Amino acid sequence: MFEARLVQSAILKKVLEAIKDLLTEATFDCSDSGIQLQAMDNAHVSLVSLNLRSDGFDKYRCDRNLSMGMNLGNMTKIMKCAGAEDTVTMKAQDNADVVAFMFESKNQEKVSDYEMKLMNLDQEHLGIPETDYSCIVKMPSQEFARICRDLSQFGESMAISCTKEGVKFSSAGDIGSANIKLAQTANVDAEEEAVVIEMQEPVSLTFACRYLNSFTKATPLSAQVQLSMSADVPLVVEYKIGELGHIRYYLAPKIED
Amino acid sequence: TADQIELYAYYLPD
Repeated sequence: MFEARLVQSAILKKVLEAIKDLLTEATFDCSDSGIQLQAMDNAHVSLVSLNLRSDGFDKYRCDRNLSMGMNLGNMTKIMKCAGAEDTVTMKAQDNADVVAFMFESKNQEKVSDYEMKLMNLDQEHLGIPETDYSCIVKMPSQEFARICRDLSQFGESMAISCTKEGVKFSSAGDIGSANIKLAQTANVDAEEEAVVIEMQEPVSLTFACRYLNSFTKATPLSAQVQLSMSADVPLVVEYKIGELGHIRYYLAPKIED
Repeated sequence: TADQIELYAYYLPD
């Protein structure tokens, strides 16, 4: 028996919005410790890694490990039926071929039950080693989304260069070029508005704007985003999901011919 | 121009 309850269904809606650009279907691996999802996009260029800890749910029970393959388009249709203030409960029996979603309004005046068929998906998990990154940039997530949107007007790819002075985002194409530099903030009132750089060595890497823009669909989940970079390894873009967990995106760099 | 690399170049299937 699996059962996971979130008072704020809005969080699950936002999680779904954050992954459905990159993935059409995915397997949710449920265990005693929580819900994990790891999947690559069709081109095997980016990877989504979602971790929702069991202790972050308002109620959580998972008697046996369970892998639930879901079509994310269909899951989106169901989650759209939940009111923003509704509580959501996901339930499945052991070895079930369906997952149930129950939405309850604030005073339980309205209770809606939906069932969705599960799928058997071929899963390919990549082993991602613990890495000490040369540069870790923490910045406001909305600022990162804005930069990705603005620079993708200039070219298909964008360079991210990090030094101890700051982080520079640049792009170039037919219409011209764009450069945005962010300095580390000296002092800020609100922690979520800060730009913080932890640098061991300067790094400059180039990435496809299309994927970065997809990652920024997670912006509503967190006020801050963390970019982890080292030479010649994939970028990690991480959004915390409150006390519940995190979503990480991995993106392979582009290499000059 | 820059070549897009796949993740398999960095991480192997478990």
